[in-house]
Amino acid sequence: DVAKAIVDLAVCGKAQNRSYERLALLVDTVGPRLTGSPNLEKAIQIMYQNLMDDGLKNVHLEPVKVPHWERGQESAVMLEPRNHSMAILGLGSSVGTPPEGITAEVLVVSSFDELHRRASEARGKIVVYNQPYKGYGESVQYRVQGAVEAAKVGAVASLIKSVASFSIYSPHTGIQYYQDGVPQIPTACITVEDAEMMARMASRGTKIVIQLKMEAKNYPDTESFNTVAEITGSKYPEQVVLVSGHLDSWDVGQGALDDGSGAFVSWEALSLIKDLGLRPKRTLRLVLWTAEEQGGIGSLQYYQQHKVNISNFSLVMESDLGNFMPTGLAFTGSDKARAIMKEVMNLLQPINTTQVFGDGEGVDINYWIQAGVPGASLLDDLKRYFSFHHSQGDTMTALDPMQMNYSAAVWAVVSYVIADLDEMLPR
Amino acid sequence: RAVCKDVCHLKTFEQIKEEIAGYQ
Repeated sequence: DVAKAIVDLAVCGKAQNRSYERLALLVDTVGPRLTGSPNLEKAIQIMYQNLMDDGLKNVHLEPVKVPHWERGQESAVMLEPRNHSMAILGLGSSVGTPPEGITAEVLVVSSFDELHRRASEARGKIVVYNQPYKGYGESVQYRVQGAVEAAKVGAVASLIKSVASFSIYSPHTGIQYYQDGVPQIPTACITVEDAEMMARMASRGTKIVIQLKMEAKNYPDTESFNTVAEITGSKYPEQVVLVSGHLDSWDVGQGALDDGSGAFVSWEALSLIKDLGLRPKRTLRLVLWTAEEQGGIGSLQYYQQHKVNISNFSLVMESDLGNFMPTGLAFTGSDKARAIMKEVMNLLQPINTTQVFGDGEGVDINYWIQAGVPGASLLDDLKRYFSFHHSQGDTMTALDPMQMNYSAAVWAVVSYVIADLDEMLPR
Repeated sequence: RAVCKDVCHLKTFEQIKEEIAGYQ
């Protein structure tokens, strides 16, 4: 009755709402946890102590060199055709503007293709991207590469429609990357509402002028840590099921949903298993990554340092797509492994979360998956997730304690059963 | 140590299915 015991404890037993309450205490105390910030390092120290107090084994920190970027004050004011103060969020790694700001006419485009067609109009202007939302993976390319593409055609700054599935005038931040040999121009996200308004204005032939001010600054790399804790395997302790989420966040809201809840549901999975006195045959290893938002910096280093043991990794799991009511598991692995995962998910019939989808992935586990280790991610209402993450709305209010209970139940059952099977998942 | 790596799968799928059902 292991699966039933885990679900009962998580959903209606004494562990009910525990992951939500633990997370609320952390994020209400330290706030958002931008890589390179004192907030993140304080959160890591608190988590280290939390995991020790929880009685988990082999609790330790693994140091990582991480980028250090700070936002500073920022503003964007439309000067023509009318005065309008715009909500913006500068993008991670963006350079700032001169103190007096950049004042320039706007060129609105809806795609990179349109930008390239109208390249001759872009010189000296602020490029505004009004790309349609075609799902996160496709639309996020505008945030990541928007500044580089605009700079290539002579723009002085870029303002990008937030990559958001829904908006109530809420800009979303995120990482962007410069390219060697291309001028580094300031870049920020604007709201869906302002991007669409400027597109309408431009289509009418109206001249738009914006003054952009950003104090953003990049500092030398600093030190952070991946946080690790385990339930040591009883029979094959060297073999591992890795359960994870990332502890860093952007510097907006509370980083509650991205990825505080994923990290805390992962911790909760080990807590539930330990509370029930269970000890799987293989080691259950919790890793709370650092610097995921900067492109999986902590997890890349972890992979490089631990890949020598890759044959001992049975399954890598990451929860970084929200912890609303789970709809199932996204899984990448062989047909044989998938068939086994489907059987494991059948154990979750009592909470009606039995589906195994394709494309299990996560920034922090992709290195392992690409190297052939089976990988799983927790799936839920992604539209809701992409409405909140990277925005000021990423707070505890966006989360629901009961939904986190169900997420934790799924995570604990899957991780425990796979870690306890007689054999590792087939590759 | 009796380590079952990915090169050494001894159980049939039916046996694994029965094993998993034991966790219900």
